[in-house]
Amino acid sequence: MEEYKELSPSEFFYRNKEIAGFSNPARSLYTAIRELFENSMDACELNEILPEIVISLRKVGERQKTEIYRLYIQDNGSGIPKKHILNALGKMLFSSKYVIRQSRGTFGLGGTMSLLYGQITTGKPVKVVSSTGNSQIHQYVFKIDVRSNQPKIYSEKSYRNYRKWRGTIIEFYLEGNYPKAMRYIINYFKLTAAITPHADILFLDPYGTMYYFPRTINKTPQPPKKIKPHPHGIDLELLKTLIERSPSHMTVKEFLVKSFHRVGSSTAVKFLKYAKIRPDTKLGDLDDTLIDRLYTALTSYDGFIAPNSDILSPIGEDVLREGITKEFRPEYIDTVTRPPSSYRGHPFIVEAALAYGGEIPGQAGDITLFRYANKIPLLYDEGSDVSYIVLERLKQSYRISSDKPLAIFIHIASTKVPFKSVGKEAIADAPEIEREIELAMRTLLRNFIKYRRRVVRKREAVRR
Amino acid sequence: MEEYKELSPSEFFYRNKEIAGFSNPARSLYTAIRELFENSMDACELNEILPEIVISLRKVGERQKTEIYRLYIQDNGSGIPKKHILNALGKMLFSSKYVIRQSRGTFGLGGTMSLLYGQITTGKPVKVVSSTGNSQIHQYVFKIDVRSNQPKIYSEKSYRNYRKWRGTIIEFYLEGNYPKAMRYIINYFKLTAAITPHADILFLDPYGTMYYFPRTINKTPQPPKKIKPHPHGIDLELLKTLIERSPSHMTVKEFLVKSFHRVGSSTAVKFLKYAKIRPDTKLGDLDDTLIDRLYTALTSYDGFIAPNSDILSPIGEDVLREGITKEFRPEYIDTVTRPPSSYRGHPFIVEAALAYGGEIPGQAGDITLFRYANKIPLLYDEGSDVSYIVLERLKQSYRISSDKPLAIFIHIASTKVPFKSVGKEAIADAPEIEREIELAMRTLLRNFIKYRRRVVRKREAVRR
Ligand SMILES: Nc1ncnc2c1ncn2[C@@H]1O[C@H](COP(=O)(O)OP(=O)(O)OP(=O)(O)O)[C@@H](O)[C@H]1O
Ligand SMILES: Nc1ncnc2c1ncn2[C@@H]1O[C@H](COP(=O)(O)OP(=O)(O)OP(=O)(O)O)[C@@H](O)[C@H]1O
Ligand SMILES: [Mg+2]
Ligand SMILES: [Mg+2]
Repeated sequence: MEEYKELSPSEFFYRNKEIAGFSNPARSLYTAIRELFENSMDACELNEILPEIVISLRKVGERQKTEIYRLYIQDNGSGIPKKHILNALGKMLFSSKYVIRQSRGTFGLGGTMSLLYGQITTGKPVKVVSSTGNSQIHQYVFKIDVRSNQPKIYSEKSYRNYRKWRGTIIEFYLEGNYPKAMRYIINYFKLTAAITPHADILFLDPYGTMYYFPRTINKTPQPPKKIKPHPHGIDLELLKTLIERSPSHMTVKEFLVKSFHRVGSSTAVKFLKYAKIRPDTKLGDLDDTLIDRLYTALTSYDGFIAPNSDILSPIGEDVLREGITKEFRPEYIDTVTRPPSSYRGHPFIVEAALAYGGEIPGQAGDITLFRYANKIPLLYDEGSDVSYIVLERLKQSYRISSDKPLAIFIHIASTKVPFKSVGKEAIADAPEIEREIELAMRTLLRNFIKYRRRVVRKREAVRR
Repeated sequence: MEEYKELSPSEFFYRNKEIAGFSNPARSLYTAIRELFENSMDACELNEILPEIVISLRKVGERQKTEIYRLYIQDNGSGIPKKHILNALGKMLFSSKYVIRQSRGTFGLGGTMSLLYGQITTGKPVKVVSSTGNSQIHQYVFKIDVRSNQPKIYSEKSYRNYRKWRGTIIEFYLEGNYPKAMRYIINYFKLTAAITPHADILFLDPYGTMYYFPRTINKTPQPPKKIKPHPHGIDLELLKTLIERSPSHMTVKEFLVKSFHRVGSSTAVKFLKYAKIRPDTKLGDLDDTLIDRLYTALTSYDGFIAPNSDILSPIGEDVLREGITKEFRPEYIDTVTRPPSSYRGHPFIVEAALAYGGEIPGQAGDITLFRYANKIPLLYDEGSDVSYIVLERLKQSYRISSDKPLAIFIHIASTKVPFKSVGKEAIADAPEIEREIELAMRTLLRNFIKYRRRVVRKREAVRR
């Protein structure tokens, strides 16, 4: 007899945690650190706060093949409002990032999964302290009830916030394997620091080594902005939901202007003429046939303005160049920013760099690929990432012969990065994105070849 | 002001459908067909029924760059009990496969996601007809309420089941791109038929072409069996849950024997001696310290018998050989079955084959990799799959020079296949699994090299 059963979201992700990046003790330790760090960076950058983040990882126990650590992370970000603290980190699929805006977080899973991983490997509750800078600091000690996807409070306290502190502190215990994960964790911070010079990051590791990445720029990057959906980013279900949530007496013209990104009055009128729907039709009078026609027209009409890329927050070519130079001291560096584009109604920008020689890792002729998405360094799953696929293809046609190692850096900033899994380590090969990455790489490779020819010619001229 | 929000599982997977394989119209059509087909195969094989499955895909409309299809699938499987029909296909994270047993399905998502994809691209409800072979056949027409993760009934009917029909029929509409997906869909069925000679499969495509894969064996494979968790497959959270669900007066020795796979009385006693816990301790008297000690001991004790691989349902070397021979008519074929192994308490078996020449696709010297997991052909994401990574590494050390194309087939059967994402297209590189795949491939490659040498020597002997 088959056993039919329903799982809560926390039971589902607990059962399938490897899909979220918690596949073995070393990788889980890496994932927990990066997910919490990314939450802190979002909490700062989305609010134009210069980030100050401290992460401390200390060994507190040993098992047969793994170690138990205490992980402590503190930020000076926005903090979490009292009423949301427990849900934010004690409930899966609870998030402030379910809006159309560029951010590192997107799924509503990472922080809660990390804390759950600690709970299932050590049995200890977690401590979260947070304040939005108001008169109170709130502290909760809790566990996650996996069956019901709810936080279970062990204790709660509030303190007077005398010094108007604002930020979040998380402290919990988890099993991991730092010796095996160390290289990835340190690289993650190095690659992050290279592109976030406005952030002050301190990582204290179990060996007592302090990795400090001081702030070198006192200006926050332009924060990303929230937008409404673009007509090319919707499906029939979303259209019906948007219609249902609007007053039935509203006209379809007003609805289009109110609901969609960059659809003004005249665009709406032109579009409705194309769709053969009267602009003054009330939403309440739209039957299924008309809604279907509206939807088909929305996806096929080519008169909509492309999504606005000013709402994105790219790294910036200067920051990219200076960060790579500081980190790798290359002999040659070139950067390129592709014109903004969009994928299914989501604006995106590709920024890229090529660096040669100096302390670029690898052997002569190697091309190391460094990938970023929404300012997150991606260190795993290279083989299935669109940037890797494009680079491998270009290596065939460009036949780069280089006497020193090369590195290519790719960053994609978007309101929705098409990650291949909730582990956020590889980007799917969406055609528009693939095209921009290819054009960026071609430009960099061509420029590099020209540079090499000049260098070789100079050398030969000197020889004669 | 940040907008904090909770999503239901259906809202979450709707928003992130590309992670489940619904990334573009061609891929979505492929995913919908395979997910529903895999449900039908499970419904037959798990119940020792010789599968008879009919899939019909017919074009019913056109949009600018895509087409609208009606997808109809019928099987003679177990059917779904009346009370579970709507939840099985109208609710996410509802499944009969949340048990420890080998099956194609594992997430409780695939069927429901496919129907939801149809709903969001066409707005039409779905029709499901099912009977478990009893006196009634039930028909439901419904949609999925994405906000609440619930089915919304449009109509329900029951019919007298005069001919004791048993099975399930699903009919719905979805947007897709068959011209682009066709090659993958046909290959999927061909590769499935090659390893399931007991299945009778008919696919009728939009061009009116009939792809018929008749049954050639009248015997069902040994069905997989359900098992309890193995001690090496648990974490502290699961241990606590198992303890809480057992009567508090039960002794810890009885608890171990009752709760775990292949833990008998004497094993339990030996283990508890190692864990320094008295066998007659009542579960109710286990405090957190003792539970922690019990857990640490369970994961480190090496005296547990390995998981039983008889509960798996491999393809079988004969079936593998005959299926590949029938499909590709190679000049040379070799098969190998690795001894059973286990990964985190989950038993698994690797079966592999190498075929050369004949109608094997590709150029001379190419090695095409065909991957299967729990009898599902995996056609996407090759670059991140463990089998691909191993093969690429072995190509370096074996330097195969072949005058004709080669193919390597890999099948992994397990109670839990470590898929990299809910799209089930690539397998993660778990060390124990990677090792078995490598040993299987090494054996095949060595045997092939010996064969080639004999052939070459014979040819030279003939020449003299
Ligand atoms: N350090 C922090 N400061 C402020 N808010 C935070 C912090 N950490 C978490 N949050 C809040 O908790 C929510 C849930 O975090 P979580 O990491 O689980 O999901 P997410 O960041 O929204 O998405 P993702 O799964 O992609 O990381 C966030 O959306 C944010 O609102
Ligand atoms: N054709 C069918 N015959 C019998 N039962 C079915 C059929 N299709 C679906 N079911 C039932 O519905 C449940 C849900 O199916 P669904 O495809 O959504 O998830 P799953 O198969 O359990 O997991 P996965 O997401 O990995 O496919 C199945 O577990 C099974 O019990
Ligand atoms: Mg997060
Ligand atoms: Mg399924």
